[in-house]
Amino acid sequence: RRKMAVPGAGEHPLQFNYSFWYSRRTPGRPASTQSYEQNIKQIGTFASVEQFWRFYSHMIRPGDLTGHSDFHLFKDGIKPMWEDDANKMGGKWIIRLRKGLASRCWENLILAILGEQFMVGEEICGAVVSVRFQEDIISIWNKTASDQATTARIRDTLRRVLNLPPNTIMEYKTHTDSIK
Amino acid sequence: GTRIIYDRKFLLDCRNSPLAR
Repeated sequence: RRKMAVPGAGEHPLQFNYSFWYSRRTPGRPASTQSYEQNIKQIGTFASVEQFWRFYSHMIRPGDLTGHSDFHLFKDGIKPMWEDDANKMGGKWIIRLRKGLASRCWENLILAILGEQFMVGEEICGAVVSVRFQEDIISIWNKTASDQATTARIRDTLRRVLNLPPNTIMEYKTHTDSIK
Repeated sequence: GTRIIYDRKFLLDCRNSPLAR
């Protein structure tokens, strides 16, 4: 069993513990659930601001990744998969980014999550940055897709913390729609 | 209970702490 992460002496605790994950699609293969789970690797878990920086400072910036890759930041105990109990009734806000914006947007997004800027109780599950050929995609996942007050608040906070142009298109998708 | 809230600037400042290395 994995040891639980705890803040060290003098460190600033986070409201929740989180894990970073990394996944990379093997070119040409269909993404079945099994291969998705096999392709996703947990990088590490952290409980404090300082522990977060120790991981993050050594990670490649999303804008420097090549190929079909994703970084995931999820609360400890939640797998970055639709099938996880915390996610199965949930959904995600999706923002498509032109190339060159992913690194800055991803950093602003995860700092807002870790700092509890969304003010939606326990609703946030995690976030993903997906590096693709022509554009990059960031998404933030929450527990209850049917809770419109929560999803609206997440959308408004996203606009503020990402400092997005007013015409940026944001799309909400429930995970059950994504499975279909 | 209380929530532990940090703004972006505070989190970025923590990056320079020796504990963050």
